[in-house]
Amino acid sequence: GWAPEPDQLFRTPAGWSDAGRLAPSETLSLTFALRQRNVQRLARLVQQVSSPDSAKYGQFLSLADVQALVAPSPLTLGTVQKWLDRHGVWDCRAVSTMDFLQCQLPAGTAERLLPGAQFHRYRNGTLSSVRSPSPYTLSEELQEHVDFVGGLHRFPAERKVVSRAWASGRMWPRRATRST
Amino acid sequence: FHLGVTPAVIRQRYNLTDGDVGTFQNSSQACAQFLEQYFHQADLSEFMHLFGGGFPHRCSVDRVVGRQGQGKAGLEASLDVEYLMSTGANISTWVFSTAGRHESQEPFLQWLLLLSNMSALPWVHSVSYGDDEDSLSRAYLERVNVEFMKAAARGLSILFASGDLGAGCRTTSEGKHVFRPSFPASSPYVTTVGGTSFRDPFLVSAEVSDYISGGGFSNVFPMPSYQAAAVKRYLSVAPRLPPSTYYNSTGRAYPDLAALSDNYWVVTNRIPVPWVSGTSASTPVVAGLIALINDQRLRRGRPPPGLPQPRTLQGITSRTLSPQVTQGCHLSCLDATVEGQGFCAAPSWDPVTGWGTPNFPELLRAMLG
Repeated sequence: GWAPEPDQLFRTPAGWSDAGRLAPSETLSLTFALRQRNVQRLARLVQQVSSPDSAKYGQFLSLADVQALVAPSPLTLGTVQKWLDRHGVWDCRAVSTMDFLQCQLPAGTAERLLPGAQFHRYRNGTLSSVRSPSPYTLSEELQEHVDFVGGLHRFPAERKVVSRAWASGRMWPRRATRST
Repeated sequence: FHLGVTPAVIRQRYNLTDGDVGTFQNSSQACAQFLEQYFHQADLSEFMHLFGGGFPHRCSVDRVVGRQGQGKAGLEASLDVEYLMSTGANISTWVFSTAGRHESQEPFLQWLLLLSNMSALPWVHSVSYGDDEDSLSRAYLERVNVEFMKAAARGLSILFASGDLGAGCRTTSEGKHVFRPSFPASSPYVTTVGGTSFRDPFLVSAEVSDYISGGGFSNVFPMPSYQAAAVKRYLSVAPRLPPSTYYNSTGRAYPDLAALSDNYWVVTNRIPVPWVSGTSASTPVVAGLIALINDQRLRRGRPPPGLPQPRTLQGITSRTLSPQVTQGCHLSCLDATVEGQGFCAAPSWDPVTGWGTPNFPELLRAMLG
């Protein structure tokens, strides 16, 4: 197989713990990032529509224009579709720009689809996430057609706004403390 | 004199008059929440009741995309909504709430999918989310970067917090320390917002860089040409730089600009909470200002600002974003070489506060010109 994300770290963030492997029948959702077309052209267009000295300045694209520009090739769409069909994955939806495909499938099917993946449930208080601690691979035929598969390794990033005075046990802004 | 940052303090500091509020009905702005962080309309109403006197404003969010939970409000979500609607006052505000419908979904990826699926979106988005660049695969980083290109091509302005760990720190496999850039802050297709604090914490005084303000250089994305001159100048005139082995001086440099990030008042679960800090606070403030500029542009029949960097930031002078933040350094590795100090603020662009903090009338003039 082929590993699209060999450099993706898997680490269980603080607070999360492994609650065991999913049963093969449990449903999960995977997001396939399909290979886009005309990315270099898109980059040039962004420069043009954003630069006041360009004739195209301010001529932003509609969602349909973006779709026409970057939507994956028929070959990409067809290859991915056939591959999913072969594994009995039918419940899929594409976004308007056609470059993301989101599929619902049983964990057992997902593990056959993505050799190497092994889906576990992780819990953090009331939060729950399903992730694979081991890297996944894809069929060689998809190397030119899929960028990555979402929903395997990256945990939801936690935002933390801090109240510094409380965090440090001081009830005073730090600048004042520093000058003291 | 003040007892912490409130909308009045921010509006005074960045020279917003009571008339600097949204007036065009098609103006819009948004913030994104992940991981079941919810806001409450009642908190927003109370916040505006306590702190929103003196300028026309709205007291409710117009649209929530996704699921708003019924549990306790999150401090982060309250902060975003309350300050986005304080600088971007009287502008229609949306909240994207993408906790992930399925346990296997990635909430941030879900938000990107929404952008790719909705033809009508707010023009300005404030997102306080970030991850270590080195913890993400190259394939993911590059693809998400293209998603930001798609948004920029549509004229959307997406602002990300620069992070709260200064330059960051990582130990390499050889046991050496290097700085640790944050993503999406390091994407060249978003506007990244750093943080400052008042030199005198109880006066609307000059700003110094906030030691937590995230900033530095990407190890993945090359420096866009519009940054080259400013970064070269910084690296040549900065009096004290960390050793060059700690950072990639040819990478996308961030942040782009900054705003106050220390000592905010937030109302959450009906309780006013003081001393809230982080670039999560400065980002909605700047996003609201961009939304106000957008409002003025739309009212004049002009297109929205879109991605400000290439168009505006390269031409911005100290007259536009002023007064310059020239004092203070941010955090980095605690080792004998850098002793916890990353980069320091300087005149013109620097990797702690970018081009500095906004002077709204000048910024508006530059972006309308």
